[in-house]
Amino acid sequence: MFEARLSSTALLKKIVDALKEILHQSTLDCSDSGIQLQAMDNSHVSLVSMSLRSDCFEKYRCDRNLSLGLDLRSLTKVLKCASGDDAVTIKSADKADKLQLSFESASMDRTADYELRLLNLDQEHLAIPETDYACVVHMPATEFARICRDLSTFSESVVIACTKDGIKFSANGEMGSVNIKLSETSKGDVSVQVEEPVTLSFAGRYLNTFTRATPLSEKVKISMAPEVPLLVEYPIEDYGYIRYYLAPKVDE
Amino acid sequence: KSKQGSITSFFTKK
Repeated sequence: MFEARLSSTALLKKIVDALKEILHQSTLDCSDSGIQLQAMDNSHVSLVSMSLRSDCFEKYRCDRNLSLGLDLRSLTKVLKCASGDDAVTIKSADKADKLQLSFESASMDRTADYELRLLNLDQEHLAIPETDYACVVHMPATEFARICRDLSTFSESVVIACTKDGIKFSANGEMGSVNIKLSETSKGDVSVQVEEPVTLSFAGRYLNTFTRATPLSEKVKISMAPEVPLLVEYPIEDYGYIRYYLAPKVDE
Repeated sequence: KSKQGSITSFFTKK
């Protein structure tokens, strides 16, 4: 038996919004310690890893490890029927083929129960190696979203260059070019830790997709090392994270 | 000219 109750559906909506653009279907791996998800996009260019500890939930019970295969678009449709301040309980019996979602209004005078068909997804998990990132940048999540949006107007490719002076985002296309540089600020909303400078090129389309997680957190953490995937991490309150890994473009 | 790398060339199957 798996049962988890969140006091606010808004958080679940934000999490699913952060995933559904890049993953249409995915498996939630539920265990005693919490809920995990790991999946690649269809093109195998990026990988999403989510972790939500059990103490995020008002009530959490998971008697045995369970994998719940979900169609995230269908889950979005169900979540649209709920109000953000509803409490939500998700429940599944062992070996069940359905997930139950119950929404309870804040005034507790309305309950709505939904059943969502579970999918049998054959999902492979990748081993993510421990990486000592040469550059780690923290910045406001809204600033990162704005930069990704603005650069994608110019080019499909985005170059991210990180030095001790700051982080620079560049795009160069037919209509012209753009360079946006952020330096470390004294008020601490942008911080840049650099062991060695790194410059890598990425597909802007994916960076834009990652910024769907912006409502989850004020800050985003960007980590880079030479010739390894970029890591873009959004914390989920104090209870977990969504990490997006993006393979760099390589010179032909 | 650059081409898009695959995430599976960095992370291997468990």
